[in-house]
Amino acid sequence: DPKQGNILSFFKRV
Amino acid sequence: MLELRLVQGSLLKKVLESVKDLVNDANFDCSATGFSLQAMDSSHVALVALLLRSEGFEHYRCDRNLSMGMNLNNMAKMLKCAGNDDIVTIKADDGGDTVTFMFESPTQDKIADFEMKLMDIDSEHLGIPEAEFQAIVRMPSAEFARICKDLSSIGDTVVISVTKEGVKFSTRGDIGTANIVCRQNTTVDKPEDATVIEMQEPVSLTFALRYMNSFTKATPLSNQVTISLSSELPVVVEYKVAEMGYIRFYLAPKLEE
Repeated sequence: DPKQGNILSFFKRV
Repeated sequence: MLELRLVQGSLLKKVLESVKDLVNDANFDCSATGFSLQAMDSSHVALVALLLRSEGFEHYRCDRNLSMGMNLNNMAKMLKCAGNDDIVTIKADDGGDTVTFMFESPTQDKIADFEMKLMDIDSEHLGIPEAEFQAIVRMPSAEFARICKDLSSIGDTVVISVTKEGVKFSTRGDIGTANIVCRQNTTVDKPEDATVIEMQEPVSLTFALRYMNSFTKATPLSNQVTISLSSELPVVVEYKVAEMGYIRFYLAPKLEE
């Protein structure tokens, strides 16, 4: 099954 | 000192109803640009970004940038007490620990104020890069909500695929499979009934339906929803908030390991 991605791996903290 | 007067107070009620189940606590940021919020759900799978531009308020006073931490469920409880036709004013003092919501009936014969305690929230602001999307689908928001609801009775995930044939929403579960294809349709009487598909190249992504269904709580805000897709990037599900801004939901895709 595909694994749920995480927002923090796409958008970085500023 | 902050004082924001929103004639169409129902917009704020609808905004809160659309985010209160996704995000528990969030900072509302107030600046010359407008009233905004950016927050993730507790598992960091989805992010919501709200902007209500200052020009959309009848009166907008924000002497200095202010960040107000609020429990969204409690804020929703207070805004539920405003009538749908009420004018809503948000008031706060610099450095204060409360925010006041004032509700005025259209005929000015009833004025209520609700004071809510603010909370300290570690603010975590994420930079969202400008993306070139492979496909952008604009469709009636009620149709999108119906599709998400229907598919979630069959499966837990939705595969959204855009090809030159249209946009396909697919799921599979223990009882079987389901596919719903929506084709571009611009020959409609009302523009809000149109489905418009702008495709640069075909794209297919998998998402958790639970989150999609949560996003559709914003349906009362807008007749149309925009779904922007790019391979291996979070989908953006956007609802316009009247002429004054937007609420955007970002959802991380499910990816093959």
